[in-house]
Amino acid sequence: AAVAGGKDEL
Amino acid sequence: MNVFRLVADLMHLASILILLLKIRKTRSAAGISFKSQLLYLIVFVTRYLDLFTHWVSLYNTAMKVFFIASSGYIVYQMQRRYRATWDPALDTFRIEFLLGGAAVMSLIFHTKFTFLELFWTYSIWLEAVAILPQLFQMSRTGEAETITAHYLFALGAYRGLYVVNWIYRYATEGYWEWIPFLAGMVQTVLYADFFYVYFSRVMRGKKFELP
Repeated sequence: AAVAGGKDEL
Repeated sequence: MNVFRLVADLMHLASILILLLKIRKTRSAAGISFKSQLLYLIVFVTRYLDLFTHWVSLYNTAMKVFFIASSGYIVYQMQRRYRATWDPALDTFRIEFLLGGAAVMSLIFHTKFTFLELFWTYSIWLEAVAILPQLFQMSRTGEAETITAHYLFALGAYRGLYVVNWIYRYATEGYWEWIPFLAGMVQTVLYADFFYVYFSRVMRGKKFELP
């Protein structure tokens, strides 16, 4: 999950 | 979620609450760089464009909304109610270079050439340098109020702890993104002088003053 759509951080 | 990221997020939250407290208690935004605050608003708006397209958790969404709303509120209030309390003549860093530099960096270094990904990357590069107008202003005046120093410490610690979080996530999950890692390292290095003065003076009960 390294690109937009998989981002879980702030 | 791990302890480094949780504490980092809480430090970020605390930094904004400290800044709001400083402005309310002293009824003044003196010592705060409007340009840095404006850059943070741009950082959060461009980073959280996925707010409506990508659900992570209630925690994630609530924090995103808070960071956008609070930075917008601070920028608005510095222009309105507290306009007369800070001096634009001290806030002279040329942010065009930061805005342009971050744009060039995100066009060269990104993982995908898509709208959301480019804006996300832009926000990462811009955040790395968004504190420069604030640090530049403090280097000109040579001092800062203690509460402002606490604000900056919490803000700097947030990204420093994110760097630790990325190393931890790589070790435990194999998760790795080099762009935020590099940007986080740049930001932490920019803070080095500030951290030194903070630990050597403010933590010992002295005023934040540059040598």
